[in-house]
Amino acid sequence: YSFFPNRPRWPPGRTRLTYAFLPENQLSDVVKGVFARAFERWSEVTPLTFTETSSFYGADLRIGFFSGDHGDGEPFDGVLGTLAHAFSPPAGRFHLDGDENWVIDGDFLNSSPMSAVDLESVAVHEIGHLLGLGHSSVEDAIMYPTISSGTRKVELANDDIMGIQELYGSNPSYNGSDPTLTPRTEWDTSGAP
Amino acid sequence: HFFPNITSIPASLIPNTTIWDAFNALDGCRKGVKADGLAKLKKYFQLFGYLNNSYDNFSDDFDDYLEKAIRTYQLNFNLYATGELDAPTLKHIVLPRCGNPDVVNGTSTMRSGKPSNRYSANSTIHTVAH
Repeated sequence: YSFFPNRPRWPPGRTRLTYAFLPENQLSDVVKGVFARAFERWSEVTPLTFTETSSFYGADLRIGFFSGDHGDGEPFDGVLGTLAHAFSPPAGRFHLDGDENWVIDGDFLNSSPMSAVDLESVAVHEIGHLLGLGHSSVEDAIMYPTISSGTRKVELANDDIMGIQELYGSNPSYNGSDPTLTPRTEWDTSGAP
Repeated sequence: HFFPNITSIPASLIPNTTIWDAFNALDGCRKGVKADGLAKLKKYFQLFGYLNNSYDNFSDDFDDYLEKAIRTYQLNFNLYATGELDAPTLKHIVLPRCGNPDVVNGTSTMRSGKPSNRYSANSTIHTVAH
């Protein structure tokens, strides 16, 4: 796991974060529910909670779907390529490429690889950025930068949990294995996998 | 475009190629060669931080900077750090991904930035784990 330079995080007193969706996107409750599940994965392992609010500009975390150039200097590029991006704390901006074919149910079994992206997988990854995590070289980690189309990856890996708990501590109710007891992967120097 | 499941996506919305597929034609490229498409690949590496923002030689020449960028990328993604555009590397480059950079202000927080890998990220000497 890694952090942004200077390790930005939400201040210690700000454990109740609000999120909102760009009103112009007019997202359905089903789509909003995908994000709620994604937030839940991070709140399970940290003291942070996430609550939806209707006040987009008053929210800590602001989620929007955009196509092409959307004014932040990081234009989206159409189908596949870059899927989404999110800013480090306390910016709270979370942008997704509106040109992707976003799949809601995440069931890619019995289907050939195609240009479809699991929304929840991308949401869980980008929320990691919103909270202060950078990219990880651990392939199983949510914070690994790439995802194949037609793939679902929504479970936090030990690497993700160790990273986020280093920033915020653990949820008192979290009953997972203590990540500090699991040795971190030791990289060799050969460049070999 | 939201779809309840994968079978509900109309064929008309599924492109035959995507933005980075053209990079597959660069298989085998290494330092010193010139090949159509390397300029675009350099922009890809700059987008994700592997070439710094001041880099502006967007020609189709495979230069030292591109080699170093590829080597860093390969370390970050657990590939053999050859500095060449081999098939496994290209297979990875064309995958859809997060738009956030892997390298910020010249510093990678991924694998290549770990202390034990700083040497091999910048060297052509092949080292082997003990």
